[in-house]
Amino acid sequence: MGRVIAIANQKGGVGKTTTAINLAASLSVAERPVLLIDADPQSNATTGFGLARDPERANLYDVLLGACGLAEAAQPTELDHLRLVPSSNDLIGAEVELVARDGRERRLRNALEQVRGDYEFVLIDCPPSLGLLTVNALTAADGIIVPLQAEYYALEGLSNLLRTVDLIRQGLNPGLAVDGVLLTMFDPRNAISHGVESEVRGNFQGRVFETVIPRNVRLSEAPSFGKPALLYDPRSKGCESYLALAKELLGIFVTH
Amino acid sequence: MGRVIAIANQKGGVGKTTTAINLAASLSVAERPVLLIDADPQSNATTGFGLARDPERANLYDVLLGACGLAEAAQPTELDHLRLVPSSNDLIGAEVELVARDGRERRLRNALEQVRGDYEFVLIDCPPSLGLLTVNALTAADGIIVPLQAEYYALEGLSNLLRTVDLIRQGLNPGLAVDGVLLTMFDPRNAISHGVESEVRGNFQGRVFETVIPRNVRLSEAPSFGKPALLYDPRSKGCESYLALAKELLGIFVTH
Ligand SMILES: Nc1ncnc2c1ncn2[C@@H]1O[C@H](COP(=O)(O)OP(=O)(O)OP(=O)(O)O)[C@@H](O)[C@H]1O
Ligand SMILES: Nc1ncnc2c1ncn2[C@@H]1O[C@H](COP(=O)(O)OP(=O)(O)OP(=O)(O)O)[C@@H](O)[C@H]1O
Ligand SMILES: [Mg+2]
Ligand SMILES: [Mg+2]
Repeated sequence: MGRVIAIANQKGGVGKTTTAINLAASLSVAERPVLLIDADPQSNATTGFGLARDPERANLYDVLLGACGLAEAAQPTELDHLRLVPSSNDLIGAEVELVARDGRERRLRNALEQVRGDYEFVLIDCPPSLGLLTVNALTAADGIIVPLQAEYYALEGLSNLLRTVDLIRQGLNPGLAVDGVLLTMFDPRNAISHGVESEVRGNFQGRVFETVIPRNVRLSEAPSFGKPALLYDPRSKGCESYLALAKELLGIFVTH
Repeated sequence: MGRVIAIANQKGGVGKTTTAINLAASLSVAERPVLLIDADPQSNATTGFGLARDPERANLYDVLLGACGLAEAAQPTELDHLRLVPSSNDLIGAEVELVARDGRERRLRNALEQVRGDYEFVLIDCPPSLGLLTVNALTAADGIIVPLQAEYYALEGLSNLLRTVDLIRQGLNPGLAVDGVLLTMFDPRNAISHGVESEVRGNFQGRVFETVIPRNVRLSEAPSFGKPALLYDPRSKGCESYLALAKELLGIFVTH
């Protein structure tokens, strides 16, 4: 049974999509079958893999509204062991449309029953909010990875997010674990980066990944070519750091 | 009558809060009375001015639910001509609570009737989504300023935002103008920054501000001291760029 991991943080621009894309790619080249689900109406993970927006193609909106299953919506990518469930503009309306439906928070969890056995990891890229799309992801997930930009506002928001995770754990998903906090866009020349790192490693009760993602321009260039970093510039520091993260994660959740 | 401006972009981490705080501060030192409204449940604009979270204090949630007016919720700040309506954690629930209420999109617009005449500018910091809080801000606003991080994903999201602005203009707020796109976190050593700038200045139909906000670490340090840049480091490039933006804005909306 694969592990379902939500990549979530309501603070915007902290590296959720960059982490989802590059961790999924790195796990897949370790020959682990991976499914990446783009649960953000912005569709950044979808375009980050070079898939143009196509309203005719099955996407997560169709899955959440019950029009098709995840297996049907999963698209192949340039990487053999990696499939992607694309997002769409329709997802913007999904939050309002789902509010009145039965089991609105469990739609993604129920849809995943069908495919969990086919993948070793399912990663879900979440939007920058704590609305129904993120709640669906947290209800479906075994664990959450929290990308944390090494900046003041990002640190401020961590307690809000953990409160939401607690609420989900008490109600919708008692098994939800915090797999770890991941420091992103770390700049060793910048005092704030070091300040945030020592604050988090010193005070956060759970795991903070050893791997730290550096600020690296190649990571922000790659999506404009529709490729993860390991297909765009495999020798870049950004790519290497996500390969290291994949290795660290495999060490924690040994799934021989 | 003051101009109400929404600082909005559903893409996360593009500099909405940094722009709202520093533009408000810069306008206020030009002796223009300014009201800054924090419409983001993350409360970053509130803590960026050093106001601790205080559930007892009147805030935007109380205003939207009709418990008090904006005048009552407006707090003084260290700057004479600048008042702030703080946000609160309760705003997370406001989106769901407002859905069933009458005139749910016009709550902020109606509340502003009472105070518009007291300020030359009202700035509204929006969350990274196109939900009911942002819709309230766009319905209340005379114009929108779109902070645009000089990165690939941010450019991608611009067309979605402009489509939403069009929808609001057709229905809820026919007078909504796009006051301008503001390039933020611009790094002249980075090819993407230049690429995004020439793409936007070449293709965007509306105004792109002359003023460009550079990436400047002092801007990200200031909020940890609870101060806008002009009270933290007035000689920094970041501070100077927001003073230049304020000047440019005053030149466009001459309000002697
Ligand atoms: N380590 C890094 N070094 C340099 N740039 C980065 C890094 N990680 C992400 N970026 C860039 O920073 C911006 C924000 O990252 P990203 O879009 O992944 O964040 P996000 O949390 O998914 O944002 P949103 O909240 O909008 O979903 C993007 O333009 C991305 O290319
Ligand atoms: N010009 C700049 N130079 C350097 N850092 C900046 C600049 N503008 C903003 N920042 C920093 O980048 C991060 C994102 O900025 P900010 O929080 O203002 O964006 P936002 O759009 O309001 O985010 P959200 O989508 O979460 O509301 C913050 O840590 C901020 O301090
Ligand atoms: Mg994202
Ligand atoms: Mg903000």
